[in-house]
Amino acid sequence: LGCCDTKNRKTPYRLENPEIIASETVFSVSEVEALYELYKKISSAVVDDGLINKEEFQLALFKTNKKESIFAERVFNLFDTKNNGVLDFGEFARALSIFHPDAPLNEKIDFSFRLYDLKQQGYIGREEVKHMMLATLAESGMNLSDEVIENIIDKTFEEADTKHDGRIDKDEWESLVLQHPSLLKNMTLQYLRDITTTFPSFVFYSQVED
Amino acid sequence: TKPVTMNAFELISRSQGLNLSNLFEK
Repeated sequence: LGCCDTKNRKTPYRLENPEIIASETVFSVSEVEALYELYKKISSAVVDDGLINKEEFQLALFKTNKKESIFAERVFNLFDTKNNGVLDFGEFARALSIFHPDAPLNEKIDFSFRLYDLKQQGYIGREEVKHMMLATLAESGMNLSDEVIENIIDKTFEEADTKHDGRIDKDEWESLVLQHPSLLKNMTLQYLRDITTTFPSFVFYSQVED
Repeated sequence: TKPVTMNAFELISRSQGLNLSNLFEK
């Protein structure tokens, strides 16, 4: 049909109807419009094409495009549900909706599980955990011996891997985060509650009446 | 020495790349 052929897209990117996005997320129409103000800022940082590429995403996260992070890459890929290397506003808004304080807990648990399931095998393996630990330690300049790292992973799997198969599956992940709610701290962004006051200029472009 | 009690995911979740609040910083 060619309706979604983004590679050959000739027309400029058109903003998805805010009312549709609002109906599928926890955001109100005004919040979607305010979020669009943030989106415009991020998406025009490098190439002003109305889409967020990986470089612009990293720039917004770290204020530098020099930094590489396996986590930023993973988050970007999870946001990029159309899997075409860029984030359109619909993808951006729908993904951030999961981070809203009012978003259902199961969505946060599911997203965080997929985040840590780096290899997308349907479970979190020991190697993935070690890889992520090493990345975090390198990022923070913290030094832990291999013995200590292995010890932490052992303890974590002793607690999380209740089926003792060397993997943390989705059910085990759910039990673990319910025991340790702090593991989901990153999954809630208080900023999203105040998005209309952070970006009040949305009212000038609003398509809807109150 | 103190026994290690930190969960691996607690440590990982401290990664800057997992802190999306930076997207909102001006």
